[in-house]
Amino acid sequence: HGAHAKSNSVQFTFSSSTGLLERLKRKDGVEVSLEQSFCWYNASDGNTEETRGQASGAYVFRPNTSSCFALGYNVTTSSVKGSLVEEVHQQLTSWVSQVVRVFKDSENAEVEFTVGPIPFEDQLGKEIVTKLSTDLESNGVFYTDSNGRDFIKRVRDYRSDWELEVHEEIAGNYYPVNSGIFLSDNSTDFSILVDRSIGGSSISDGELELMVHRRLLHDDGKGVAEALNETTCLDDSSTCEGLVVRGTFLIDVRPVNESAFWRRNLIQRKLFPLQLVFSVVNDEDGQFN
Amino acid sequence: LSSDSLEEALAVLQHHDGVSGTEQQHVASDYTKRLFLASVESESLINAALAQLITGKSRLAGYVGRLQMVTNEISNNYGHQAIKETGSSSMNFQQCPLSNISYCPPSEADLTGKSLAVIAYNPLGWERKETVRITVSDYKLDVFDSSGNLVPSQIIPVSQTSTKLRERHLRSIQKPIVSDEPLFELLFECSTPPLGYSTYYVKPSQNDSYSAEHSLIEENIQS
Repeated sequence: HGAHAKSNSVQFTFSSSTGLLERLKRKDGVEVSLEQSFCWYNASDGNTEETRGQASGAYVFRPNTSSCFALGYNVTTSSVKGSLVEEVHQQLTSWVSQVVRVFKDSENAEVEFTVGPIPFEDQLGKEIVTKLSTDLESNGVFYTDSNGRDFIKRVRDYRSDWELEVHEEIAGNYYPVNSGIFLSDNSTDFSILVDRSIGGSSISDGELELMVHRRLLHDDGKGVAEALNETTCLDDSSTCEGLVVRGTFLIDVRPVNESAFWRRNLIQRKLFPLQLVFSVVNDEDGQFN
Repeated sequence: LSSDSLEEALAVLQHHDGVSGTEQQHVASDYTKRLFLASVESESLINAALAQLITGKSRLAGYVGRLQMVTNEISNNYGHQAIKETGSSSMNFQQCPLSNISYCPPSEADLTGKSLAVIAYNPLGWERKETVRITVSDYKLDVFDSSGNLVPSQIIPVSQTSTKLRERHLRSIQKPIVSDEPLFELLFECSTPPLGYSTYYVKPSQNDSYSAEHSLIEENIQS
């Protein structure tokens, strides 16, 4: 049997063969096929051929093919179960891992990803993406927020105010995600709410993807004059490694009539978390009492 | 106490390069330094504000929902008083900006004969019930609310991934890594009023009847 993480209201099930997220079932009977994967786009190196002159860089996202290459993962999972939280920990590669976390009374899952340092010994720039696929029929429509304000309708390969000729089927459909992205089949909404501004899209119907990290080897020629290849120096300046990112996003699946309220509620919780302050006190003082 | 460096940090956070990473490495390093200085300075301000609120000596209570107001009030009118009162009541408040990688020296302290006070401030305008997660060095713990009632809690070992990130951070700031002491995550239920705070106490159990529930861990489902 695959692992699972459940609360009083929702259960997330993981595949016994791949170790990856496979299904979501709500207490109210809504059940959604929900598959997750990680893959990477090969950043264009900006060679001099006429059609590929622009490199993917700090300003520009431009994969050199539309293929998203699967990470060669061999998933190791472990489950943590208790009365307050259930977690499934997944180690996908030596540099990609995540925790899917479901709190007792919540109707959504928190996914905590840790990605990096991105290897580049193969001399390929990489833009790391996680894809979440559902069986919802979204017909090319998805929604992204606008600087935390309203969600705006996006249609794949389409602009409402001019006739779009698509040359970049991935980058041309990417949008900024400041607080969330969602899609709908008119009865159920599938939302992802983020803790930071990142890029995202819906390249296939029923599927959302987020770009969680990038490491590039070439400058895009737009003014930075450095490749997007930041490092952290450890111990001394002679030991430097690529960045590791850790972040979270929420996966929320609800009936359409409830989801707008909960998206707003969850976004505000995410952007304004509880602020914790600590103090060690001597028991005999009774200071705080 | 001042909020001068917070101004510079806000400028960085509103600059397109600071948001998107479209800057050269030496500029990124400069941004990092400014953000760090602001976070340290702001932490002192918040700690001083909370110390005043908790001791009931402050006229700041009505303003607590707005960081800028609090920081301005303290720096302009109450700054020296806040320092004095914080010091005189020997309340040493600390925060943990790296709790996302399970690194939190104050909550990891040895609590023999002591308690850890955890103050949770809710910046939202509605009552909030959430599960708080802190890093601790013991697993025989009880958690109490401010009325002395036992609060449901759960213990989880710190994951290998988080341990690696902790060690990476310690190496980057050239601190020694003590790897033979196990660390745990303590989770407990926390309820906070709108724009207000709640206090909880984490105490080591005097015997083996601790209340923090130990998690069941199923390892290595290999695929």
